[in-house]
Amino acid sequence: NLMPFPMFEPLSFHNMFQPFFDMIHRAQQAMDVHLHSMPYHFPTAEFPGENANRTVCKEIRHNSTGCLRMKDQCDKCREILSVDCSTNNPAQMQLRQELNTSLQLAEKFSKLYDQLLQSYQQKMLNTSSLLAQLNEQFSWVSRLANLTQGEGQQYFQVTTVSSHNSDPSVPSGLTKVVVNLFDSQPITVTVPEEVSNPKFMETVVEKALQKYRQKHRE
Amino acid sequence: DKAISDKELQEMSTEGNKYINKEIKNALKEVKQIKTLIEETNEERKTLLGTLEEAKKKKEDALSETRDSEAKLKASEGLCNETMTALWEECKPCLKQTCMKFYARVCRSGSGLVGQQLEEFLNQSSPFYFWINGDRIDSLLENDRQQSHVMDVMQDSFARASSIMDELFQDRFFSRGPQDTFFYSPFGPSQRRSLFFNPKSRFAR
Repeated sequence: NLMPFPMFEPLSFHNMFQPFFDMIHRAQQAMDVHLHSMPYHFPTAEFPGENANRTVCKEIRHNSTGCLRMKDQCDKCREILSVDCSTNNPAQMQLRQELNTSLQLAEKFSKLYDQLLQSYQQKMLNTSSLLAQLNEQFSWVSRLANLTQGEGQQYFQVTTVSSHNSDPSVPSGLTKVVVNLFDSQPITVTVPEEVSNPKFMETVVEKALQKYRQKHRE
Repeated sequence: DKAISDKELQEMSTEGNKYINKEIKNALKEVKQIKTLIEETNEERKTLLGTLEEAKKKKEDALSETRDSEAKLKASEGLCNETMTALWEECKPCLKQTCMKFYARVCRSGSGLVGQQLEEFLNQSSPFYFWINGDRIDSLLENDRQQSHVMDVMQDSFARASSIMDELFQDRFFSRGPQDTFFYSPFGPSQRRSLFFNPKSRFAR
């Protein structure tokens, strides 16, 4: 018995499952809303060139700074970079050296951070897809919550069983069964087993549940 | 092929109900397994978050040093101004042409406005900015801003999802072993709300 104290009534299906369903749905929504709408493009290992080009195009369109990345292709621009002002101020050269070193380091760490951020995003997406799976796994059960509140309901009722002998429209060797399952319209399943087969009802239920789940997924 | 009697149909229905109960119990077991997977992924996420924080610290230290050096260098701006300006005037047309060619070939969108904007940008830029790799510094700072934004968005989404998941997984349904689900008869007769599982009490907390 789930309940630790006899003074409490056993749980109803509704009490137990409906909140779970709502919560899983909310959790998944909270994860998905932003994860799929992030404007930031992580640099990808597969197409580094393409990604870099996309960034440069974006920078050119935005404020033209992307063009400065092409300075190596012009002699005079390269010359600017190698201008030596140390005769005027030796400290300036030292400072420039320090700047270049820290800039390279910062670029390296920025790239590393990008990679880690991408892995982190992947972990978040994995969690989100597990929540989606949880939702998928759970929703058909939790859907039953609303259906199990009345007294004395029949959740699974076999209404008709026919074979080729009683109904010529049923192919030979098969058995057609019509069942009512939960709140659905009558579900018709055709199984290869005969009524006398010990597996008969298991096969019927499996097929009926499959149809029920499929219908609710749709 | 004798007709199936009402009694037999009823027996079949009872038998079918047993299988349905079994299926529901299996679904519940699987739900618990997914919950375990979610927890494992979350542990991996936490470890990764630690690594991210370390990397962030290193990145920020390097950025801060870059900005310091940049500020100090700016204080000495003007020392080689003449040389730089002369070279800059010759560098600009080549840079513009190279950039426009690249844009037309790679970016594949209207280049008219971009050309005008680039002209203005080059005329306003100083060779000193160029000399100290100002574009790389700006690009780095912009990246830093975007990375912080992405991280904030992810953390915010996760915090919201996580508080719901914590609430959900604290429930005694999840804290029991999978075998414990077998006690449960999904079609129990009671309709009364339990105090333990009353969703209102959870939301209030």
